[in-house]
Amino acid sequence: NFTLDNEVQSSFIQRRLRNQERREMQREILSILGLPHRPRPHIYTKQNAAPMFMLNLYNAISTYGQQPAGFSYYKPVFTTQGPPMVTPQDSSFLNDADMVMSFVNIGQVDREIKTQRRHNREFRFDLSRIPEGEAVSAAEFRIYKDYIRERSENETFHVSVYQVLQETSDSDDYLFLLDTRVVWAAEEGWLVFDITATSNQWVVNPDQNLGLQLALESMDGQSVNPRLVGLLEGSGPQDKQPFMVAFFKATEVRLRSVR
Amino acid sequence: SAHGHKGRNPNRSKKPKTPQDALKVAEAAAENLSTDPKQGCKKHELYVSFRDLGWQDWIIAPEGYAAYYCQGECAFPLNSYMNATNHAIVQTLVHFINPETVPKPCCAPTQLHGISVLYFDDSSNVILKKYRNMVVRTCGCH
Repeated sequence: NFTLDNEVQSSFIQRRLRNQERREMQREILSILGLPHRPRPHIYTKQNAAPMFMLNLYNAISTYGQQPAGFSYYKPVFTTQGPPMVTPQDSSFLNDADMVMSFVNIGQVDREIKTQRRHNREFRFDLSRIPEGEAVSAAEFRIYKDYIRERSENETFHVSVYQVLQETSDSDDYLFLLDTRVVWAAEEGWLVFDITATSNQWVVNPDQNLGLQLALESMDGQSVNPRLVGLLEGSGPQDKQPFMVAFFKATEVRLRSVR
Repeated sequence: SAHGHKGRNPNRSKKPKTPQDALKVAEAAAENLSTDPKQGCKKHELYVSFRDLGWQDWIIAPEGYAAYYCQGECAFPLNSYMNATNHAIVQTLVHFINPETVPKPCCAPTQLHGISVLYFDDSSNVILKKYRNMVVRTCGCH
């Protein structure tokens, strides 16, 4: 009966691996994972927003069963406040994805780009190391908005995310509007901006990856410092750092190289 | 078709000259099997521990996974004690006819599951990746 588990026997000899055997084992498992070498992350803290968000995705998948194909039967946990949780929209992206990747902001923390009358903030993400054969099916830029007591609760703002098209320019022509949102001063939680098209462009043409800019305006069009309305940038708490997440779909069968 | 052939051929390494000889060898193999059923194709425990490999600094989850492996002999008659494909039974019979050139069926996974792994890359980005066919669910003879 192929549908039932076989009886499991425990006959594996437990012994300590010799150093050479351990290295061989590491090499083989790395090969299975499709990695050329053991990653050595420089700054690895699992308390940052991106790893926490990714761990939520992982736990959601694990809770609802390991499926043979894709991330199907995934039930999301929906909340916008606190650490970055998984939204219903992520759920649909997950069902189609073979891989999900979060990217840390490699731009200068809290760098303000002053152009004419604006106080834009810059964010950069390195998409140059995407494994071959993976295509972006969805991508989001996520930034946390804290509650600010000093502002009137009914005050509203426009938050806009732009793609940078030119490295240096004095005008605003070098920006391409990607997504915009109206937020209340009293609002608290994660703001999610769709950057799918831009991410695809960056994967295909890494030279065009000049980052994103975030701009905040009052309803009468005045530029506002994002920090003054609670938008947490690089210097905020670890679990509320802005980050980017991309969902990938494999476009080809991945073959391991012969050793 | 094995009825009426009660003779035994104890020399298993000798190549049978006719199909009847092969069946005699098969009967002998079945007799041997009945004395040592533990040699059959079975799923065995094997836990791959990322922690023991010293990778807990870059693999966030899981700590490891139960991979299992298949081990055991695929001996005649296959369907008496284990999962086996229909063709594996034919493969066994042909092996008896030409034991030096045709191998026995192999004890191997018949069903595999995937796992997800969450890890940091060199740039401290985080990757959640689905790996197919990583965990043995069932073993059988192919």
